[in-house]
Amino acid sequence: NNRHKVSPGAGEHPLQYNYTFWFSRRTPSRPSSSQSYEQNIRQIGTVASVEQFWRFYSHLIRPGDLSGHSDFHLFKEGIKPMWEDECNRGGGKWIIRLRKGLASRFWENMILAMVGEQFMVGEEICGAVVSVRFQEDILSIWNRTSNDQTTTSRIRDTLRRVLNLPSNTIMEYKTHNDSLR
Amino acid sequence: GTRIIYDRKFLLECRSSPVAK
Repeated sequence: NNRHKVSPGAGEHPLQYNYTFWFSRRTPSRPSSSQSYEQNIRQIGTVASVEQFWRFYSHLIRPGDLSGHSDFHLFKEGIKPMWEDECNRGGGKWIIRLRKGLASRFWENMILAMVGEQFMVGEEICGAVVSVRFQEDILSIWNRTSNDQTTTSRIRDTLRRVLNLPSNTIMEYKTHNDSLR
Repeated sequence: GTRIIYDRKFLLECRSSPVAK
């Protein structure tokens, strides 16, 4: 299946991992079961280099300009942005709630830190999500092992640094198990 | 193995470099 593998172009700067962009939008009429979640989420493209990342990202609408109940997901290639994925099952996520108006800038800084390998937690990072909601927006970053406190603390501290979060920003860690309940 | 690490400044510079366009 390597035929379709995305790889860096000549002269481009490779990323440590390939990443896939996904988009989902909740249609109000459907229940939010995991089946309808899977139906509502679409892969929109995979990037393997810094240059491919920018070409792709620059064509996307900014999260702050989205309306309604929508999410962008950027996950390592091969990992679905779902709790049920093998890589996410034992994992969790850091959540940051943002007042309206901040999502575009914070999302960009968070995914730049991710694709640039700023978190220094080995293979732990799975992906990142920005969730656009009516009253607020939510950023989250998912990792594989929810009970590894060294890892989760390091992710939290890196997020604080790269997003330049005020020290009173509330960050919440949720295991995917909690979310499933 | 070696990790490929880029800081934000470098990534933003790549955005405006000719190969990215």
